[in-house]
Amino acid sequence: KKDGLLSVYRAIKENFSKIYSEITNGGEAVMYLENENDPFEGGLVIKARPKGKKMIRLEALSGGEKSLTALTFILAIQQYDPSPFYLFDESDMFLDGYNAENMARILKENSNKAQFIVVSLRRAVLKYSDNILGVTIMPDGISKVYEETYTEEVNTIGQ
Amino acid sequence: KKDGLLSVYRAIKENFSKIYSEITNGGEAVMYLENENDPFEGGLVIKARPKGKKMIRLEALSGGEKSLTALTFILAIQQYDPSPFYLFDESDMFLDGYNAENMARILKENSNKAQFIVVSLRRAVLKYSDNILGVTIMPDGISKVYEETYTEEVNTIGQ
Amino acid sequence: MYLKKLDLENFKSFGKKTIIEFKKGFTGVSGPNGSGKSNISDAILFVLGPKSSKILRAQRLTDLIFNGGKDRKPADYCKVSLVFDNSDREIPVDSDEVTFTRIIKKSGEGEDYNSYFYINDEKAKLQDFTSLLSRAKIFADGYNIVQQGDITRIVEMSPLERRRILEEIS
Amino acid sequence: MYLKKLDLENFKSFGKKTIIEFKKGFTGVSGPNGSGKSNISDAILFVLGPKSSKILRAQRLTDLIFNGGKDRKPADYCKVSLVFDNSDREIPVDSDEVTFTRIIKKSGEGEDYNSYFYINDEKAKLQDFTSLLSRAKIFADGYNIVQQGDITRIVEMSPLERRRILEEIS
Ligand SMILES: Nc1ncnc2c1ncn2[C@@H]1O[C@H](COP(=O)(O)OP(=O)(O)OP(=O)(O)O)[C@@H](O)[C@H]1O
Ligand SMILES: Nc1ncnc2c1ncn2[C@@H]1O[C@H](COP(=O)(O)OP(=O)(O)OP(=O)(O)O)[C@@H](O)[C@H]1O
Ligand SMILES: [Mg+2]
Ligand SMILES: [Mg+2]
Repeated sequence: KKDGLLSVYRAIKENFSKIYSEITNGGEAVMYLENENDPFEGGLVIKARPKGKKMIRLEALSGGEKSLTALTFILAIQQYDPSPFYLFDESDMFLDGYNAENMARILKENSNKAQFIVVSLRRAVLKYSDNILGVTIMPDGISKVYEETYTEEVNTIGQ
Repeated sequence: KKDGLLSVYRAIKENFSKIYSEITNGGEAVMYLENENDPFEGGLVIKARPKGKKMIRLEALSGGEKSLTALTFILAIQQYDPSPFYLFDESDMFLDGYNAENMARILKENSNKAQFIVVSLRRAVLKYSDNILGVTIMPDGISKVYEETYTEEVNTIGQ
Repeated sequence: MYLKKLDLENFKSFGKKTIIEFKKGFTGVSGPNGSGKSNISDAILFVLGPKSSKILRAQRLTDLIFNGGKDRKPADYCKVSLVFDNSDREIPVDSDEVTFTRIIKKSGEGEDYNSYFYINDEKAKLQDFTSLLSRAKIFADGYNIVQQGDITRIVEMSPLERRRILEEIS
Repeated sequence: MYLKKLDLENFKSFGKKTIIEFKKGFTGVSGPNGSGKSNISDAILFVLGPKSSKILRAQRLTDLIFNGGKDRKPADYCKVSLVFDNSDREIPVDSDEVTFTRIIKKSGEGEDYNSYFYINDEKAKLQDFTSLLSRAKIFADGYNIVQQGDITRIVEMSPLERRRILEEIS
């Protein structure tokens, strides 16, 4: 049971640091067990060093930096046990344009090996789509889905 | 003690419904104690009916609808005990362009009676500012603040 | 293997029969607040069979049935089908397409309901769904569907809660 | 009454002495992730004296001292001043401007520190701050400063927790 946890931990730990450095274009992040000898005593700490700063705990980072780090944690778990399809529902919250685009770029790169459905209101993310589905709600409260051409509809929503 | 809670409750309840209908241009929201006779038995329920839909509990609303309703709750509390200055740090999360602008419009209206400092990455919100402060971090990790003219800098960040 | 089609009937705000076709690669989904984007994600999770209806923002499964919207009467059933392309046989079923259908039907008054499952139109149990889909690495409670708010939940976790995530995976 | 100036010295990412002037009305603040926008909000809260340093994203108050950034050595103190226009005398002090200053200074090695408070450059206690500011309706733990994540916290609350908010207000 302890060995099971440690092997999952070591694999995800490595994915996590790699993905973070990629998604932040040179930042650095680590995750570690407070007690590696007795993992069930103590928790899992996450620290990150966005480019140009000092390594600090997740809790002290900015809103956007925290989000990007948490997203990286999720991507590291996904990489440990890959699935044929992924759905991300507005995972770009708190990210500024630059970081939202970094996230979208990583998902786009992975979309040659798996199917990605990405819900987003932002142009910075939607521009990486191969195709876009627009969803609206009609005055009677019933949803309607239609295929969107990138240039027209999205530009008004994707702020 | 019970009377104190009930009088706060009645005042904020009224503010809440008024503000919601204003911020959603015609939606409807209510908050009520599960047990009005014995308020300390039971919690405070919030329900909302965005335009064109049925009244449902907060928990069942969409991400943006929940945010807008929670923001309205905060505004109702502020209105109960007004302050000379307010700071909103990225309260437009999860809101689409239309709702972010509705929020900004309400804050702008209230800014003739109190000072508002509003942190936002979105053009839909920043365009209501009387003036904008830009914040950047230099390569050495030190923050720098400067006055921004609306048209140039903000348009690149405010997506 | 990929998700080819999502067929919705009376599921939450999808009060009309709606067929959504998905392609391989990167599909974007956009629209205003409250338009139905997360409901699409809930529909997929609904068929995969999550442990609790709470992750579908429903207190009970009957809340998932279209409530009539502005002027109509509520429906009395909802039906969702997931159609997967299975040319690579990642799902251990001998057909190029595998359809998983789940139906919730109100029974009598009140909040009672019956639950029905079908695989390629043959009656099945939820356990059949989960055993077939897990072979294709699709889980209702896995990490491949990242819901609105999941990222904030991870940010707000304590180090102990984060460690428990690793335990659940192992 | 309004906040006229915020004067920061070695507070979090403000490693240089920075004076920020505010006007009446609606001031927007923008910039990239991690640039320092929420640190400005933390600086204001720091002076108002919140119950816990956790709402400033600091495990202890010394975490608020500029850590040196990329290549410098950490500072050994941080100082923040809030300058309020008091022409309307909402703060019961007889001057057109009232300045509240808070300093955290490391003492010796380790995480020990000394805390100093000044009102218009005269030594004071935190209680003096809170009693004067509360007369002007400014509270460290009030609802006039809505932090990043507060809205999500309200959304995630149970009905019982929401009722407790009303109790705290009464
Ligand atoms: N049983 C139901 N019948 C009809 N409508 C429903 C039902 N359940 C939920 N809805 C409606 O669905 C809407 C929520 O849709 P959804 O969460 O998919 O929005 P969204 O597009 O994800 O929006 P956001 O961008 O704000 O996250 C709510 O406004 C709600 O009124
Ligand atoms: N003691 C300190 N010394 C130096 N830098 C610090 C210190 N404490 C925090 N920081 C830095 O301040 C940055 C966070 O700033 P802040 O939270 O104000 O960003 P923000 O502009 O609000 O960003 P976001 O849009 O992501 O919310 C972090 O990157 C962190 O490295
Ligand atoms: Mg949604
Ligand atoms: Mg911030």
